[in-house]
Amino acid sequence: MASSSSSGLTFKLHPLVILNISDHYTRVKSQSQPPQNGAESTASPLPRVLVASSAFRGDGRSRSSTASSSSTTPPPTPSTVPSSRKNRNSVNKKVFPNYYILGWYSTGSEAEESDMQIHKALMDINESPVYVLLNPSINHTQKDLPATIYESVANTFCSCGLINATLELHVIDGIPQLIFVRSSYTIETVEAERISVDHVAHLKPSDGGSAATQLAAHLTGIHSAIKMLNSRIRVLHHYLLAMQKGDIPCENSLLRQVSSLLRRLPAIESEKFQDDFLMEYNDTLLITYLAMLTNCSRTVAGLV
Amino acid sequence: KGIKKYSAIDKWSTQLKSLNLTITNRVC
Amino acid sequence: SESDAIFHYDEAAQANNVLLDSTRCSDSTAEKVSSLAITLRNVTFECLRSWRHGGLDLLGGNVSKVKNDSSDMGLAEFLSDEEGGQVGRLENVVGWYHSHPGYGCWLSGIDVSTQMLNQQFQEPFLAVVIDPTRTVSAGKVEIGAFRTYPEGYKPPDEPVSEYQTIPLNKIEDFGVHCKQYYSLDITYFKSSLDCHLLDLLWNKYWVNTLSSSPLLGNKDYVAGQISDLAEKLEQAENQLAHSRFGPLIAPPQRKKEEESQIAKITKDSAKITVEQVHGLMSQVIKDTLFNSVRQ
Repeated sequence: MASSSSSGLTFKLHPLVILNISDHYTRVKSQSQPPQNGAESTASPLPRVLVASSAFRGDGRSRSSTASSSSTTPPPTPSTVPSSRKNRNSVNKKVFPNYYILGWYSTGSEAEESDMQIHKALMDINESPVYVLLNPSINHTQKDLPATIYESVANTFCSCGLINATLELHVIDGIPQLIFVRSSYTIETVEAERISVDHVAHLKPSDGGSAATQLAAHLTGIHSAIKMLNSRIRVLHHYLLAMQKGDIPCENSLLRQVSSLLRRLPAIESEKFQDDFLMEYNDTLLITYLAMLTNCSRTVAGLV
Repeated sequence: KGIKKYSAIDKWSTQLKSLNLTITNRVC
Repeated sequence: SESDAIFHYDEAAQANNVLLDSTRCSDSTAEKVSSLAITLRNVTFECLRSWRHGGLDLLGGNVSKVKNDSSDMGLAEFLSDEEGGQVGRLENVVGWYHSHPGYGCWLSGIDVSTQMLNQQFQEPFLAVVIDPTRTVSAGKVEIGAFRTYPEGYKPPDEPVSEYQTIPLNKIEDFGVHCKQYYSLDITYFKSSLDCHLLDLLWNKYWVNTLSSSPLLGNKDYVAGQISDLAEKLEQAENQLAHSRFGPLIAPPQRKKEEESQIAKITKDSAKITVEQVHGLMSQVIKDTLFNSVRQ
């Protein structure tokens, strides 16, 4: 396997795809290893889920993986993949005309030789399909998402949060062969998706609650994000102090990045921003004032 | 820019004024 | 683990569920069906993903069958799809969900008739409605799960659960059918892998939490809400104006109606204000964080 992709494509993965894979895997696992009175599963190997469908939206040099759908749970053979995918493709095309099948996903720790067969079979539908691999083993010490995206050379766009692997053609022993290459990706969320991920992650109440509850929930979210920012800055600060003391070797690229980041602050200092900011501020105060007057009208009407 | 919002706010304030006038008339 | 045990499909238990619900009588069985935990994750995401198209999908059966913007009788054919079994989803279809972008979580006339029809033929069955626009505006997930009463059944008068803003152009549809269904409590479950992945996802999307601007993202919706509020005010004012001698001769019920109309308008205005203030708070906090630094 080559080390990294040089395709230049950017990949963005939405959390929905990751959680769909997780859901699929959990269902298969629970069926193959039924729970026994709350006891932990035995040490038998975890089932491998193979799903030959992913719906993605393409947009120039960027691919967004926004959804996924299951087609077959038992490992699809290369011969069965195209027909099942064509069926799914036609359905998806009617509903989401801008979406098309970008690749497939599976679970496991590493891409296997057999995955290449399925990958090649999917090349009938997409010249350069993307292969997303999620590692379902839970390791609390890891900080990165256990997902990898592999892409193919012809279609090096892949926006999956998982590891992207690019397929490149290599000549090995005189025979041209395709191999998987990892690609980097970023997590992308739309606002509504972010709110629902946060909601599910922290199980906030979905009913109205009082205004105080809403305010508390809102401020808690911001507080958590600022806390994360603070912890990242502290880590950087300690690292730079250690560099200054000489405990760790000096890393010029990091120093340049930090310097450039610091020089970008204040983030926005233009007159136009101040005007827009104050306008939004005053609009909110105006709406608050009008709401207060409406409340006063209600009180007077009730009195009358 | 923001013309929809401001016209909606303008409508709100106009209706509020009209409502207050009606309530005042009821008092009198 | 216990959290993953719920994903195990037990055919006998499913059969019991069906039996339990088919024996229910005409009174509200909210307590019986509220134990149907739904995966908020899939419901929310699928609806939010397709919110521009008014997405519609099945719960607990087919994973990704989506139909654009329709909840008419065509759904009956849609629901009979057997593909769920082919993808290894052993669970029965237990409901359907769709989105009401910007106008709240409730069942319209078409939704009620669709749900009633399905409840006749398959139980348990529920309808889930999600509002992605209000989700973004309020900063919390707007979702509701409902079941209809049997046709002709008159439910006992219950106190209104939670007031929600209904736009003026939908208020008639809401009012006519609001007594024909009841809402269910929603509980959520996550697998152990879900919990782990969500924790790791937070390490990525906390940036989006800090960078989001609710004030700027939903301007059209807010303008629509304010405009709707102004129209409701006009209606209330007309009603008051026509009862010029109201304080003297209006019956108590009419006075109560007028008051409750203005009270509802006040609640709507408070809701808009709260959302705007929350958005402004985010902006002020970000301005303090990133713009008050000096070299």
